[in-house]
Amino acid sequence: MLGNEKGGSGKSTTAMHLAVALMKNGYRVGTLDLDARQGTFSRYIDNRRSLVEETGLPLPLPEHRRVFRSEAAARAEAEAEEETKLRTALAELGDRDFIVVDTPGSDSHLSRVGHTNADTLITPLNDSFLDIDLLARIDREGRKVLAPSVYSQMVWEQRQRRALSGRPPIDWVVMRNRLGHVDAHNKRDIARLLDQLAKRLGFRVAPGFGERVIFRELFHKGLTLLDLRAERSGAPFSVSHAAARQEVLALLDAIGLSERAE
Amino acid sequence: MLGNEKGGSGKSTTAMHLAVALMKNGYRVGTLDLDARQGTFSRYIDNRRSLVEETGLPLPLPEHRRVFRSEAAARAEAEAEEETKLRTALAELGDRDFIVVDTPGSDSHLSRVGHTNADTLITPLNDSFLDIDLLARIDREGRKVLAPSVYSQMVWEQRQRRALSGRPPIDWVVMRNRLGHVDAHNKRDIARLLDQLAKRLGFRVAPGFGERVIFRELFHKGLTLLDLRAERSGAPFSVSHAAARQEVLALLDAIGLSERAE
Ligand SMILES: Nc1ncnc2c1ncn2[C@@H]1O[C@H](COP(=O)(O)OP(=O)(O)OP(=O)(O)O)[C@@H](O)[C@H]1O
Ligand SMILES: Nc1ncnc2c1ncn2[C@@H]1O[C@H](COP(=O)(O)OP(=O)(O)OP(=O)(O)O)[C@@H](O)[C@H]1O
Ligand SMILES: [Mg+2]
Ligand SMILES: [Mg+2]
Repeated sequence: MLGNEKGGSGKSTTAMHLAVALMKNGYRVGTLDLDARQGTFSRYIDNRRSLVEETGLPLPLPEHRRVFRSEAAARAEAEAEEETKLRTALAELGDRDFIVVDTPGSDSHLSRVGHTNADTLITPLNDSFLDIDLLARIDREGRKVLAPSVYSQMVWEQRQRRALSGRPPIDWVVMRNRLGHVDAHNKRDIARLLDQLAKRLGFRVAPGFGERVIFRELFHKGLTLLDLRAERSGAPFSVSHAAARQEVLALLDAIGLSERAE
Repeated sequence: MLGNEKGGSGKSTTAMHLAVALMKNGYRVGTLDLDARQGTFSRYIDNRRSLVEETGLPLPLPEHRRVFRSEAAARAEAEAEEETKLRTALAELGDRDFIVVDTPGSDSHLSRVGHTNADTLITPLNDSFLDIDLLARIDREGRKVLAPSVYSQMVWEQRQRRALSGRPPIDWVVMRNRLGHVDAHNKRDIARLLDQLAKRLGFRVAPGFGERVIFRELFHKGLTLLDLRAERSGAPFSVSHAAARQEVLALLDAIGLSERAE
């Protein structure tokens, strides 16, 4: 699952690249969009599907579901309806090796219930004190963790629910995204803070993605950089593309999925 | 008002820099956070206030309010409560020259009602096809606008409400944010698309902000690059800082606020 209440951290981008990387490794993949109104993940997959239908390109496609927020007027009724729709979608994807779930950059009941069902939670993060603030409050010098923030508290709550129902703990992985190629100063500060936060909040830090235009220029075609070899008419394969491919594969490694399980 | 249902486009960052720039120009500024759970704007101002209280630095502070979502169980009751709280907050800030409003990167009743009250709406946008998708659907070649998307439709709805109540139309301004310093290809494509979208959706495009680490490394201190001269212990003033300052002033210009109105 991709989760972070901070908007624009890279959840949908990472979800799509993860899903394609897993399919390229031979896994049968289901995808689930719990941010259906904005629907970036669903739209990306829709674009991919229409590319395959209109050109016949041999691109792997996931089995996709999307769950919208309920329109019911009473909160309790809306939440019950959302839980049923989520259970149904997960059951329909039950035969897949992996289900990649995208969530909104805000707090919602669907997202919380989604988090309870996550075996692995990947939290992309911009290298910014604004983003760190959603994980924890820090002091003015930017060196000490003072207290957990809203998103970490929510993750803790869901971890407890999982423990109460006897399921294995969520493997929480934070990955830095849109890493600048120059600003060394800020990068070091954030890296030091993340190490402190990892110990205190109970997550591990995975290698992240650099700031690369290849991550954002193929959305309307439904392609990712991982597809570029298959797509004759794609952009030329540059140094940045090769580095981006390594970054995606390193993420797979970090969550223990590098080799195709038999 | 800062609005965009796409997360992470730069609403809170721009809101803070706008508020500080207006205060530096001598205006009396009120600030309002309609994304109070995540509260990036409120936290930024809190950090600023504690810096002033603890060090006595002569930094201008806005009059700040935050409006949380209602916890009421029935939707109609929750919406009525939110409207009342919003009206009260706006009335309390009524003596200010300007009120800078931040909204969440998702759809909420508070945000919609906020949009109806906006004289000027600034929509920051990452230079990415993922972000464009929230404004409009485009074709696979990335050249033609096919249809407006969820956020533009919401803005249109609020524009109609305003017209029905006899208020002047919303001045809708889109600004590109985190502009890369190299990727010329993608930048040209997005610029061409934005010009088409501006005509079709009825907004104008303002000069934006480059990708600069100075926009994200002062949050925990409550400072912006505009304060750096006043803060002796601040970072040295580099070429990038000077460029960033010009970008903020150019935005003020674009919304017609460059000179202090008497
Ligand atoms: N590694 C990267 N390099 C360059 N741009 C990136 C990278 N990752 C994401 N982006 C861009 O950053 C923006 C945010 O990414 P994305 O939409 O995936 O985040 P999100 O967390 O899903 O956002 P939301 O909160 O709206 O759901 C998009 O414009 C995307 O194109
Ligand atoms: N011009 C810029 N240069 C570098 N980083 C930036 C710039 N503008 C914003 N950022 C960073 O991009 C991220 C998103 O910015 P911000 O939080 O202001 O967006 P937002 O639209 O308010 O997000 P949300 O949808 O979560 O409310 C943050 O990590 C911020 O530090
Ligand atoms: Mg997303
Ligand atoms: Mg914000």
